[in-house]
Amino acid sequence: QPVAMNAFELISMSKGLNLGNLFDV
Amino acid sequence: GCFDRHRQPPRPSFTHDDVVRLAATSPFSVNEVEALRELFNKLSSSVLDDGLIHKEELSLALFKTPAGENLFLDRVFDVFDEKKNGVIEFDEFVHALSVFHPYAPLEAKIDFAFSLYDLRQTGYIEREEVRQMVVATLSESGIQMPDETLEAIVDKTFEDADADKDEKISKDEWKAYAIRYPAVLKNMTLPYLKDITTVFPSFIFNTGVED
Repeated sequence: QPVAMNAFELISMSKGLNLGNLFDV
Repeated sequence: GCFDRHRQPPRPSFTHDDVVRLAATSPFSVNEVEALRELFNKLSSSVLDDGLIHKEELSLALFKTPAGENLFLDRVFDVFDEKKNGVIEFDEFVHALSVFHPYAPLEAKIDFAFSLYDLRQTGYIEREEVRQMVVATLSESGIQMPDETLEAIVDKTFEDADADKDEKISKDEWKAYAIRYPAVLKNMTLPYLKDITTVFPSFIFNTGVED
């Protein structure tokens, strides 16, 4: 089974790590 | 009674000298620091208007709902809270966001991400920590993934990142890996920070200077 994505790329998409959300006030 | 007005803790005062000092020690201009102050004021008053960002306020800002326990919230809060006193002060907020500036050195982004992902602060990103973060990311988005797929993703990542095969990623290994796979640092750059004065133009009403 091919693995397209690496773990850190996946992790970097989590909401809690997307600080751009801070500007959305 | 007559002591009521002393009950509310005073907001930490913030002078024009503070703005100038922060601008001199960060990639931000004076006006940009003032715009960040507007953002900070909003974030730090969403639950308790005391001029400090509490974990619950960071949670609201990141997730838009009270998130409760969240692995990433804890890590982000901990890394922002340089003084480790349980609140994020404006200086700390500016320091941390500096790293996310499009013009911040890559090295700073690499270090900051390492610190976030080194969950137990052992100086290494361990295999179990990576597994835990992948599980947290998937559960946050409600994505189901078979255990074998999850293990395959972690295996592949360690094949690429863990050069000496000791089941943990050292700082040097992380550096080499992040340079090889820049996509893993994508969330470490916020393009907004280049245009922060247009996102928060109300700074103009409180500005001490025109850049």
